[in-house]
Amino acid sequence: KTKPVSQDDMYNYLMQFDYLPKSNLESGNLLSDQKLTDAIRSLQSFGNIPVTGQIDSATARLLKQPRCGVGDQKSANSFSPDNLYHDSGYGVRVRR
Amino acid sequence: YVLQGPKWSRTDLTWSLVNQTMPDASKVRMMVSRALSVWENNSKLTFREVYSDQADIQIVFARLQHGDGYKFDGPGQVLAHAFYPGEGRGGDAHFDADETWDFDGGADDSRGTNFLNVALHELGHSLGLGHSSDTNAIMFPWYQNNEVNGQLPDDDRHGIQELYGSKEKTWGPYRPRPTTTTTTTTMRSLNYYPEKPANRPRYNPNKDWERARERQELERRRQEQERQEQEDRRRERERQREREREQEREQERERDRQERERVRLEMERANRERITTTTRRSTRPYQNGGHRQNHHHSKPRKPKPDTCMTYYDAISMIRGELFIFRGPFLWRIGASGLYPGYPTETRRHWSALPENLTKVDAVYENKQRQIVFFIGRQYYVFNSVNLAPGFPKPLASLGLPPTLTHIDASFVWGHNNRTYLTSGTLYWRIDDYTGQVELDYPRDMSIWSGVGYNIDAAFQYVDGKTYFFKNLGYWEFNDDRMKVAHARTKLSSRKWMQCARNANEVDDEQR
Repeated sequence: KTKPVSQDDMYNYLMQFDYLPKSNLESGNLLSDQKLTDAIRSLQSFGNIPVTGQIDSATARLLKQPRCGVGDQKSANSFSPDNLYHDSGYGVRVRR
Repeated sequence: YVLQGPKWSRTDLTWSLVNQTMPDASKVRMMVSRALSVWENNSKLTFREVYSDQADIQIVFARLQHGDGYKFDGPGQVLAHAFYPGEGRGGDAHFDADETWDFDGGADDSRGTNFLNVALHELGHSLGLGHSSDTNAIMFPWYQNNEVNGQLPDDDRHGIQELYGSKEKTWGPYRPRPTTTTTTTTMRSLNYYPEKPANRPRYNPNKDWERARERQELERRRQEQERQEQEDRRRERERQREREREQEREQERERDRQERERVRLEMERANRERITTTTRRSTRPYQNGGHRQNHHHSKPRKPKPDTCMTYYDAISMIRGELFIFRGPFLWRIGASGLYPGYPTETRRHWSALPENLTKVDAVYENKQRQIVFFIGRQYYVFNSVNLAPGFPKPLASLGLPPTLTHIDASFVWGHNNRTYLTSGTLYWRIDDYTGQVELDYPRDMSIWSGVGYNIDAAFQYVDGKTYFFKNLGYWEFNDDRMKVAHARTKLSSRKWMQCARNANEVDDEQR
């Protein structure tokens, strides 16, 4: 039986993998229900599980599955070297 | 399939394993080589292994926070990540060292996560492929232990071939078979790639067993020396990187100093013009009448700052009034505007502050309506004007790093009513229940987009909006868009000190 997923876990997952903008790291709890539902539906569609918009057992299982750390949405442009100056931990610029 | 980021401009790419001394390095290299050969066989790409930090694709095993802002999470969940093609870190593939990896390419999950499959996926990112929602695809984001066998699923094959073309054209029936070049041969052609060590001496009936052992021993020593040299080179590279980082930080500080100086000179010039053009005016609203005179004839010990030409160390709403701090002085602005007689010494209000107070770093009013001052490595909590028992306390008692020398700004963000502290490139959130910094912090200041690093001050005004200050200017922050409402700073003195505009000044819109 899959352990239930808390809403915080869900938010973090959706932000981590680009289903919600990362700016919600600070303002996540103020998201509208509709935005959250849309993000869950998008995740379910990408993961090829039934699209319900709810955190059901299939979604909970998907969240627990090991995966790649790169985001799933093309528009997010994460892991682009262009983003490094903004995203390289704690503002440290790294150059080889 | 999804094409993401730029593609490589060349088709002959190099790769290198950074963790050469890890226990399974040889297996890792073999698996990476196998994974790359799958992409190679399905496109015009070729790969060769090098021992160099200049390789296009660096293979790295790292754990938790490893310097790229995308920290790993220990065993399970996130297995690896990779960067899309590009300079610097572009193309690099990072694997979570805390995972239990199976480097033998087996289909048995009980032995661990199949490294070959994960490498195949990550290298797809390194080449410019994003995640696919096709569950059969290599680029499906969730881990699947599928049999690879050198073939790519159609989805991935179409993707890689759109980027780099297919391996070869379809020839007619009489085309002779092309000769193939193995990756191993290509690798050996590099001068600085050492000879692959023989696992055991080749059997030679003309040599006796002792000589074979000698050769083996010599080979072992050579390998050992080579490993040591690699380690030395790695350390030197690390030192070089650190030097470069420090250089960049210094350049950043220098730019900051120059910017402050430029703005100061600009303001001085503007101020001179204002004085000459306002001599005909009878009064200037909210200007401290005696202030300028005080400024010019004040005792050298504590010169008062110019109300209309200064940057702010700290700013906060306290008891419904606006307090602006600069050096050991403060201004107080109420419903009727700037109070007369200001700026005045901060210690006239809060006498328990240090006698040698040179500046207040940050101030805010907490949920208990206490006034919290940050000064250097300490913070002071006041009940109205009385220092609360037990204070001052070190910043570290809030859960901040003991090495932290100061706070730049403290503010309660109107969007969620939470308290934030900033310092340099980082910020923290305070848990209102524990009074301590929350666990997920610090985070990078870049989330407050447009504000930059090393701000002077920040606060929430009565309109609920948050304002950030740097040098002589300020930004209004748009909470919904998580970025500044205007890219250029506006002049602080105009809005907050209600200084008059000089004749030559124009609004941004007019400009």
